[in-house]
Amino acid sequence: RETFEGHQVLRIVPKNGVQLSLLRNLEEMMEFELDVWKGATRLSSPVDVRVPPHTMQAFKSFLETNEFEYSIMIEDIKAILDAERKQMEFAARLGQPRN
Amino acid sequence: TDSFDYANYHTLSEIYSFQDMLVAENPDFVSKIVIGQSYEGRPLNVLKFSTGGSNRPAIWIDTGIHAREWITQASGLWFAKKIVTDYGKDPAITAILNNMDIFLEIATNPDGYYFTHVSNRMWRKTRKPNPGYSCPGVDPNRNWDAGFGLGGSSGYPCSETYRGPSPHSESEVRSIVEFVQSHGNIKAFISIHAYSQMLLYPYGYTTASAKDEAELYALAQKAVNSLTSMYGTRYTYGNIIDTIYQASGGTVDWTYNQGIKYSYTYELRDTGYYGFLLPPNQIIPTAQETWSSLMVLMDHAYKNPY
Repeated sequence: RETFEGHQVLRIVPKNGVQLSLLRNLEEMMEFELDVWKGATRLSSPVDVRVPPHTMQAFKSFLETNEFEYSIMIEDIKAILDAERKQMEFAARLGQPRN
Repeated sequence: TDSFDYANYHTLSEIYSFQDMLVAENPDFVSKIVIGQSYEGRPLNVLKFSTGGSNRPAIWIDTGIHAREWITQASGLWFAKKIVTDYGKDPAITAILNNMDIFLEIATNPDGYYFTHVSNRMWRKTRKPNPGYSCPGVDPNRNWDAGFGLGGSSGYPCSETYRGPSPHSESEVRSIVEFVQSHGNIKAFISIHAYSQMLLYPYGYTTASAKDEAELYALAQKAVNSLTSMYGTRYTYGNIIDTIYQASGGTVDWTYNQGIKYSYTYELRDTGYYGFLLPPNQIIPTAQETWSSLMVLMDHAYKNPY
């Protein structure tokens, strides 16, 4: 099972045409191993990208070099996944006798 | 199905059980059609809601073609129950179902959905291996024969938007294609994705306008107004290429080219900051607001035969 330990989702907002066109090519930047959750559409519309821990520093440097504004949308994916899994297990246990 | 927990996410086997229960409870109204098999051999189940007649005009709704978009499968379960509970009570859905059939495919990419539960919650594509590459799977929303291979899809198997080796190469896609063509009387086709709060219509592969653009735009506006009026969720709407980006080989471009005028695709909500990990307490409000707009689309298709 992929646990997504150390993975984060960054939210990036393009503020000019050059940044927008860079973001449109994120998926082709294989070196960062990104998973584009929400792709680039237009200026000021946020882009969400899941970044694995081993490329985090390099990707953040790329963003800073190109003067992107970004924030952390999901700090710790593993924590959310663990909570989601627990909730499903709990709900399944509750539901079993009724079903 | 009354005690089914609609406010939580469910495994594939629970979805399959739910479908069988719904059919068993409503044998004269709901039936299950198996339109094909996934690559890994799972049934591609479609629920048919019908009050009679043969080959009536029909509405198609699918959820979950992208496996990780769990809010869509969860909404599909809620829609199925909603159709059953509202028929005979709500005049609008009753009128629609007295004249049209509804087909609902809840787990459109079952192999991918199963994989999201056991191995990788973030899986999007199908699971068929790609010869010569270690990365399996095809993006089933780039695999349709509508501008296949043009911009906005990838020829690289490890990409999330890999289009596959040829149009309809994925059985999950081909099965729908064959069903739609053999049915021949589907009047509205709605394919549901998540998340960025959009209601979109063709085209995605070309900047050319759909010939029904004006009507599709006005109807999208009406549907979105209905959706937003419920919980204030803000949606954008328009054709795919202008509203999001170029995407070739997409589902509703193909259905529109097949003559299904009311071809729409949704991106459901994440009004917060969760993306594909939308908390389960948002399932029911998401399904409710989406249903409100689906009713606008379905009612229009019913009242505007072509």
